[in-house]
Amino acid sequence: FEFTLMVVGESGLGKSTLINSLFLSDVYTTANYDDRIKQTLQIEASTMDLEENGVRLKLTLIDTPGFGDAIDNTNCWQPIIDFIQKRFDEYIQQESRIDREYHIVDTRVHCCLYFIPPTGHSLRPIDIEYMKQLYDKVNIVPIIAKADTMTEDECKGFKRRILKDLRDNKIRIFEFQEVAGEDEDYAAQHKSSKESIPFAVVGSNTKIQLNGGKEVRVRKYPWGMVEVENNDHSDFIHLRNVLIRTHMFDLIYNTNILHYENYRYRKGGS
Amino acid sequence: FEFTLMVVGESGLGKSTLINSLFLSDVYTTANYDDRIKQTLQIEASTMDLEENGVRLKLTLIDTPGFGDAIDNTNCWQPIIDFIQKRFDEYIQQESRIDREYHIVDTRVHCCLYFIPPTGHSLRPIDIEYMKQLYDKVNIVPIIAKADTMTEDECKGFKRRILKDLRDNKIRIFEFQEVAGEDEDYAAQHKSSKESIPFAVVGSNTKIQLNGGKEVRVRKYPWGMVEVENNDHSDFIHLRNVLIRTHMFDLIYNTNILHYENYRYRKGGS
Ligand SMILES: Nc1nc2c(ncn2[C@@H]2O[C@H](COP(=O)(O)OP(=O)(O)O)[C@@H](O)[C@H]2O)c(=O)[nH]1
Ligand SMILES: Nc1nc2c(ncn2[C@@H]2O[C@H](COP(=O)(O)OP(=O)(O)O)[C@@H](O)[C@H]2O)c(=O)[nH]1
Repeated sequence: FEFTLMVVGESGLGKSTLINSLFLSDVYTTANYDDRIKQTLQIEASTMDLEENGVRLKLTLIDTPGFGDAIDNTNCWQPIIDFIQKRFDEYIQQESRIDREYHIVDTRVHCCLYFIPPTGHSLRPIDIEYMKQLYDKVNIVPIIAKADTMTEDECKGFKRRILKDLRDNKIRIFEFQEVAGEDEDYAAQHKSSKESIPFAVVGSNTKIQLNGGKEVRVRKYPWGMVEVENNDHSDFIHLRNVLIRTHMFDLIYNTNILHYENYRYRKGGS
Repeated sequence: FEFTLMVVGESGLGKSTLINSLFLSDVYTTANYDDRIKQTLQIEASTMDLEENGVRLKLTLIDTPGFGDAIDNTNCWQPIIDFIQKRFDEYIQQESRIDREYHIVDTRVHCCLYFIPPTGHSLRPIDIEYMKQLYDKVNIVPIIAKADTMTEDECKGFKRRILKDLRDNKIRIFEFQEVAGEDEDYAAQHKSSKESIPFAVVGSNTKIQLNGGKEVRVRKYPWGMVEVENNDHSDFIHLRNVLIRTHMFDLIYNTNILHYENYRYRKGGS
């Protein structure tokens, strides 16, 4: 089946690195740094076939370079809204064909990872405005980027303030519902995933071998080593679990019955 | 004597923390986070008497909150330029008085610490524009903020790209000239300071006692502890040395004979 994941956030928040870490493949090669910031706002899609848990998956990644990088970022979200809605239109067209395929290829955007810079204060005006514009059009999963910038206490406080900002601005982010029918240990782990929202993630393409032979992704500093997949260091595993293991179907389902239907309704009314 | 230091950079780059660390005093109390980002662009000056190396110093800190935090940051540097030039005007007035004081109180801005976010790529458009606007009006000392976000290799590459961006855009930052007349060890240390530009700094208000009783400023992570004053962890000591120990006079002198004279010349011509 198809899953489309959009990635939104300023340049330099570790988005490419995180996507590569999530899907364990070099989706993004390290771009020529000199060109990174100057590129025009051009939304790019790259598709690849993956296999996760024995399920074959057509994953499409939507990259939104240049967002928020300019001096004047007024309406920088508009091209992204247009993109999401264009994909809804394509689906509407497919659905309304008399001779439509049994399985309509679903190119709608199922999830938007929104990267928040680890300032330590609270959401910035651009973050609030961006998510306000997007939350009723696509499932938003906010991510605290480069979370190894923050101590445990700073991170706790930052998460609390972010959640308050979201509530105060009536921004509804995607809710990871309880995982039913699994053993207690799994449900407990999922509960702790839920409590970690927004996920504070660290990503890395650098791998080392631990004593015992296990290969882990790390960031090596002079004062210590961050292990990407260590739950005490980063919420990476929580994010990967909900995105790929437990809630991919929910994200697709919610896109279909909520965001898509809202769009059809608003469009149909005009 | 008087020294005025201006601090410029987006919210959440550790500016308050760094200033407190530099001058070993709580110049900035932890502001109410809820108010931090929403405050209007209002330049604030706070003055305090310090004693460094037995020299009594009237230090004035100029804070520029709100810079670069809005969605549209067009011309956000203008109030800062106006501020610098207003202080030049005040000095011109003082100098031209017939009955002027023997020692004119020097309130001109002697140094501007420009905080660069540790994206890992290169300078952002706003950084380039900002420094382009300011470098010929005030001594600019660029700082890589929250440098514990980067590994040693990432930091090296980032510094290289920043210096290239500055050259390509003809931005002249303050040059710390060779320190004359000191012993070889001191000169060598100063040379390494010069080679660390732009300084990649880490700041902290958290202190702990090491074995041996020495009190050090640290950032405690689950994977290790960053020591602010350890040259392998941060350029903090280099920055403090050039700013307070070796080059404060140069910064004042350069402001007087270069930036101030340029301003008088441009103004006088009209
Ligand atoms: N501290 C920290 N740095 C990271 C992390 N992920 C990536 N980086 C570094 O941040 C820089 C920019 O990463 P990149 O993935 O290109 O960011 P993008 O511009 O958002 O795609 C690179 O130097 C990365 O090595 C992270 O989780 N923590
Ligand atoms: N990683 C890292 N975090 C820092 C550093 N300095 C300060 N912080 C944290 O960053 C957050 C914002 O710091 P603050 O000094 O208020 O930043 P300001 O808004 O630029 O004045 C706080 O949680 C600080 O503890 C640093 O050098 N490295």
